[in-house]
Amino acid sequence: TTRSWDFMGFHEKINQTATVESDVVVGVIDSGIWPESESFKDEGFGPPPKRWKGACKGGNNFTCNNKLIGARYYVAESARDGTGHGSHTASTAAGNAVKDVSFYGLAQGTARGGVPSARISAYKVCAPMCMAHNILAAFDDAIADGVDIITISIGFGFIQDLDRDAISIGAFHAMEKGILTSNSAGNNGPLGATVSSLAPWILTVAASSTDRRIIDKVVLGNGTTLVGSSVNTFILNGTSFPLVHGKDVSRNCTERRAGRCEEGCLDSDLVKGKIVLCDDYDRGNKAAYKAGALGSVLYNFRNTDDFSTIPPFAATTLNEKTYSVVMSYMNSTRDPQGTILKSEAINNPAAPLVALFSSRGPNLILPDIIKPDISAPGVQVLAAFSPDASISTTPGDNRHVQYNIMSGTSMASPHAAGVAAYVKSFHPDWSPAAIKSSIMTTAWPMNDSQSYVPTYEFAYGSGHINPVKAINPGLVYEASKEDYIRLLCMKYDEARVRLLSGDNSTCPIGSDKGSPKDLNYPSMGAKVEPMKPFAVEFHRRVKNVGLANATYTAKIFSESKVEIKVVPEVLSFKSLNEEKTFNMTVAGSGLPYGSQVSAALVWFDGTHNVRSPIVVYTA
Amino acid sequence: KATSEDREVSIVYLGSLPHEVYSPLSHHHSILQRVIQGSSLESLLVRSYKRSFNGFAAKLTDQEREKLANMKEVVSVFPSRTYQLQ
Repeated sequence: TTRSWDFMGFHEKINQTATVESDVVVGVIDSGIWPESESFKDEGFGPPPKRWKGACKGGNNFTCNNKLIGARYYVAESARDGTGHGSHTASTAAGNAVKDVSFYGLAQGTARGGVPSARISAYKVCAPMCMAHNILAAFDDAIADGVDIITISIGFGFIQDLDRDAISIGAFHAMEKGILTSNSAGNNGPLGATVSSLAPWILTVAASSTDRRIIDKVVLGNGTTLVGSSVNTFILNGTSFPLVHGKDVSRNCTERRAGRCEEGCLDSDLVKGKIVLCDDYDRGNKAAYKAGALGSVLYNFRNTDDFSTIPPFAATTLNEKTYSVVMSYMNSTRDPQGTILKSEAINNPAAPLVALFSSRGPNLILPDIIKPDISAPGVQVLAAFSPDASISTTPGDNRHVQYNIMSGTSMASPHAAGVAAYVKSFHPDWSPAAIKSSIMTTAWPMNDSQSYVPTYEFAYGSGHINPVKAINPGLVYEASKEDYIRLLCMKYDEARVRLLSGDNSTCPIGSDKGSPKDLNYPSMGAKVEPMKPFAVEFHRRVKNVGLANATYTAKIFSESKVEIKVVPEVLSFKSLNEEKTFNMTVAGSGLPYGSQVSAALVWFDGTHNVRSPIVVYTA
Repeated sequence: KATSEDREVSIVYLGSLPHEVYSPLSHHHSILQRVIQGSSLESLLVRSYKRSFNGFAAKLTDQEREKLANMKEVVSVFPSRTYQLQ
């Protein structure tokens, strides 16, 4: 967060009024929290909002304050963060502004949440695994306690039906009570259909990069310098060290296993004082470290430059191209030498790019609802951590830190939650759907150029979150509990829907049943039959939340051969909160199997650009 | 009689809380009582959800889960799976 908020143009104290913001409570369902962190100190905070019904039940030696106003735990002995993850996400969403923090000098700056003056209530469900029944218990409490926004950087990883997924169920009841839930999309990208947070009442968040990239360098004996990806804070005491390949420093493994530095393969006597090259990204570090090597250079076969781990010793990962340069050098000289430099931050002009690891759509449960919804920073984010003696940044690393660099959609979700809380502080009466809409329709357009097979909106949703614009979207796509119930009627029988709603809801029958794509969603998606003509209709309504007297004109942005019509093309509003409906038709033919066409609808009034992506795709 | 090994923590989701006067805990007990045989209810009930929505978690066998899933007041029954930090 020492860069992520500024990268989005959301500078410290921009438009933020501490008194209003301090009425907002962010509920963090995660691995607990480190209450003594500077990020959660309560200097300058008054007592909790009067409506707050939560409690501080964090267990032994756990004290809340006027910043951290609630804590509950469902696993382990207390709400104290056992992994660092919960402190990281909580401080990203709503942590205090803490100056001059860094990770061993890296990523130095002011760490802060999206709403530094907001309150936090922590619900510990992971230690480090998270069971569904505990997640549900946390939702049950958080909703009743009176949080305003929930962030949950937890996922199942596989597709589950909406009534069998603890997060979907919990978020549904949160939505009923006016609480928006932000949820990480998952880290199973870049394969398609890997996103597992699929409910339309959830804000599903993909991870993207910022313009700060942390790299390190390998310098070879012949003077060649190669750029690697890891957060290496170790400085090697000397200029050059012998380089050896795993296969040459093993006595008891096959060449292939030794080359990958599989555990038990490296001979301690042969690796001491040397930098070991390993053909495996996952196993190499651990084995080389355990065997007593000085450092390691790993082959990252995924070629992902946007994901970097923190090694327990001097180590880096190289992509296919750069790793092969090292291998060629090794083969060309009798005494290969090299060194690994300490990491440094460089400018990444390509940002924001959606991270390769970020899970992709389409949505396998509701194919016409585009997931993920939005992208937010989730690569190399520095935020609060747990300095507990039993916790380290990486297995094998005995150092303990107050602030740590982490990557994942886990880091993206609290950024979105922070923005949602920011919007809520300006518009306390807005529904979860309105807040979600404001975030989605004000997003920056993105591209997906990093992926081998670009999936565009299925990678980044509506685009990159834009906090400054999100408070003033002009129009919102509103959806009430009844709208979601109508959607559920398409999946479940009336009796089950009534149990879900808790009232005597009736389900439309026959042709009135409609389609999931009729949900008043801020993005428009439709799955169509391959190689056949199609004409897909979307029915939408928008609510005026900008200027009382406003006229919006529809603009279509499309490079594809589909024909898109909006009726009417002009919407004139006479008052605030007035609603207008429109229909959009997308027609075309002959989309091949596995293809996707993207376009966008923008309602423009001279000030506001209310942008919705349009995606038509085939199986 | 099912052994503890046959049982898995499962979630019995009952939807929203009714608007009328209602005692969730006794309802949860009564539902559970209808399907378990020969075990003490207290040892099987893991957690009741009663503040914001309706349901409970209990250690159940496959057969008990199936029976519960067929009850008209039950929305869904599913094993409490392991989620991960991301």
